[in-house]
Amino acid sequence: YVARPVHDEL
Amino acid sequence: MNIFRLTGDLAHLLAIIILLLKIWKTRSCAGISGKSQILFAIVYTTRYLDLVTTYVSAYNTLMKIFFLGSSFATVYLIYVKFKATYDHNHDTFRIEFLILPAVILALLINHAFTPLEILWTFSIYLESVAILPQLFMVSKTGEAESITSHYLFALGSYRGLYILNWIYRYAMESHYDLIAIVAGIVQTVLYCDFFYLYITKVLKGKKLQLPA
Repeated sequence: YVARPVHDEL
Repeated sequence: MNIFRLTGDLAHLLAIIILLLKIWKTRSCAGISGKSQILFAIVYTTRYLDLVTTYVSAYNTLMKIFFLGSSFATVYLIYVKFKATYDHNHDTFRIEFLILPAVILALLINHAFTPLEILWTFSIYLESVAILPQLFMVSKTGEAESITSHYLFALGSYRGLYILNWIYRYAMESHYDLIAIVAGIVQTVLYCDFFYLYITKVLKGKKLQLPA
């Protein structure tokens, strides 16, 4: 399971 | 958060406010590409769907809501409120030639093959070329009002500052996102020609005139 990278940038 | 990303976001915010004020105050969208503004509305809509799923910070949420609201407000002002001043003849870039490749590329190169991730990737690729209709329009009309060039300078600087942010994050947090970085470099490079004209002309009080 590839952890969905949290996109913390706008 | 770091100073580069913060100033980048503020430059982005400033660009959007400059554009909204220009259209609202002059009650005209002459010289503004409605197609680029439609692309930006698509970019923010497909990128900020995670507004409802993941909470990053109050700042992040507020900025996303502002970018979404302002992009739709701008499209509304151009295509509805001040439609009479919209310059159809010079805003002729075929945006399907930008949307389709972004869709295909997002399906081929992404971090995860999930709907949200594909849409985020599509939005990153589309944003890198979303300004092309506007730059194309400026080259067709051969000039831009100084307020429009200030808008473009702020908008182009935002992603350029993000590149500094990505260097900083790689050095300090060993964090990097190649998709965002490559697209961000392409996006910033597209402004280089404009940056040159802006710095050599507009800052000297001259009008932005492109060599015909």
